[in-house]
Amino acid sequence: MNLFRLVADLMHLVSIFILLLKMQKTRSVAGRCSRISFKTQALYATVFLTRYTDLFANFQSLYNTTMKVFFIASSLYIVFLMKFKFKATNDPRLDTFKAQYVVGGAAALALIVNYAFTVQEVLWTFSIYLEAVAILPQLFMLTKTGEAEVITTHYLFALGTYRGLYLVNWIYRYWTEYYVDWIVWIAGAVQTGLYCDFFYIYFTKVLKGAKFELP
Amino acid sequence: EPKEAIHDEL
Repeated sequence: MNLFRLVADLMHLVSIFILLLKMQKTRSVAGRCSRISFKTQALYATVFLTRYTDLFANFQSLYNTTMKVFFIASSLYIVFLMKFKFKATNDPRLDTFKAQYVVGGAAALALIVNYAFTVQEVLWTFSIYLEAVAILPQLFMLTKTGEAEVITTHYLFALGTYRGLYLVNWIYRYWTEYYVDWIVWIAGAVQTGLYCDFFYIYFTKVLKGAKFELP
Repeated sequence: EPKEAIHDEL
């Protein structure tokens, strides 16, 4: 474990707490001008469920196991909140990204490009590829509504920073322990890349107190 | 190369 990865995981936690806070505070999944994509949250739940199949078989540390349980539980809870508790505020007509394309693409790629052709390894690889593109429905929704509440932008900032810091962690691990993992490196780079234009708007506007509006 | 990948990251 290194500081980059620890802070990255904490940013991931923060993003989940921001989302839960937003939903509890506004008691909805849609604010005045921004919405949370149910598809993205369902994709994240899928990512954690397919990645942590080794939850009981591969004990790394108490930290690792605790975080895995938290990510699975929180992502399922968020899906539950959106699907049941705050269902009335969830408008599927605005969540129009074709999620089946990214699920199908990630599954096909995981069957072709993986480290071992075993059920667990292919599921893990699928979860890595899926996580890279799981934010697309949310970003797509943002482009449709054209603006977002500040708390939604903080959620996206934390989420983007988590994987961005993992890139730094991978550089550090390659440099210190010759750790190489092409699949997570490339997927992580794509994942962080998807946030670039968001980060640009976030840093140039939101942090200056302006509203988050797409040009 | 196929390796029994033990994934130590989240």
